[in-house]
Amino acid sequence: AEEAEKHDEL
Amino acid sequence: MNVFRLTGDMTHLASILVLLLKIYATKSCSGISLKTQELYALVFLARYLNLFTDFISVYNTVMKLVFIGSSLAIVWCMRMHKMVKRSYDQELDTFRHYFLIAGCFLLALLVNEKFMFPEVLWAFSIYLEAVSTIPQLVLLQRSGNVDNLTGQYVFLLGAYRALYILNWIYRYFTEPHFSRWIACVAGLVQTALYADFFYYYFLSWKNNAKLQLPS
Repeated sequence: AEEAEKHDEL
Repeated sequence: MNVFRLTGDMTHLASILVLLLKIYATKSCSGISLKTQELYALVFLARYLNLFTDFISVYNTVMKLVFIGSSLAIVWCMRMHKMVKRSYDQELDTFRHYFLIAGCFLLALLVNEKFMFPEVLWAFSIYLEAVSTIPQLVLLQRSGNVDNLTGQYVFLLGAYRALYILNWIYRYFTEPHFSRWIACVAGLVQTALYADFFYYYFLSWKNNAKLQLPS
C-alpha cells in the first residue's frame, strides 16, 4: 500500500 | 532539512520566545488573543499525535515538545495566572473561534491526503493553523496601538510560514515525489492573512513610528 505521506515537517 | 525550513522553524520558535518574554517580563498579556493561543495549542496537539509513534529526528521531537509545552503554558498563564489574566483584553477578544474549529474539521473530513484518523487530524491542524491568527489580527485592529513585543510576536509568527512556502518551493524542485499541496495552499492563505499587518509593520519600521493598525 502506498505509505501515507510521512509528515516530517513541524 | 533545508535552510528555508530551518529558518522558518527558528522564526517560529523566536515568535514563541518573544511572546513568553512579553508575558514574563511585563506580567501582562494585553494585546494578545487567548483564542489564537488556544487555537495554536489545538493545532499542535492535533498535528503532533505521532510524537511517540513516528521518530523522525531528535530535532523534530524536541521542537514538537517545545511547541506543545509552550502553547499550553501560555494558555494556562492567560487563564489562571492572577497577574496575567487581569491584563487580558477579554472584551476585545470576542472572535467566535469555535466556528473556525468546526469549519476546519469539516473541511479536513472532506479534503485530506488519506481518509484515516491521523491524516484527517493532520489536515485539520493545517487548516486550523491557517486561520488561527484571525482572532489575534482582529484584536490588534480593535486595540489600536500595539506594543513592540506584541508587534514583533505577530510579525515573526507570520514570517515563519512565509519561509515555509520557500521551503516547499525548494523541496518541489529538489525532491522527485514531493507534493504537499494541502500544506502549500493553506500556507499561502495563512501568509496572505498577514499581508496588511506586514504592510503596517513595515511602515512603522520605515517611519520609525509606533505600529498603528487602522481600526
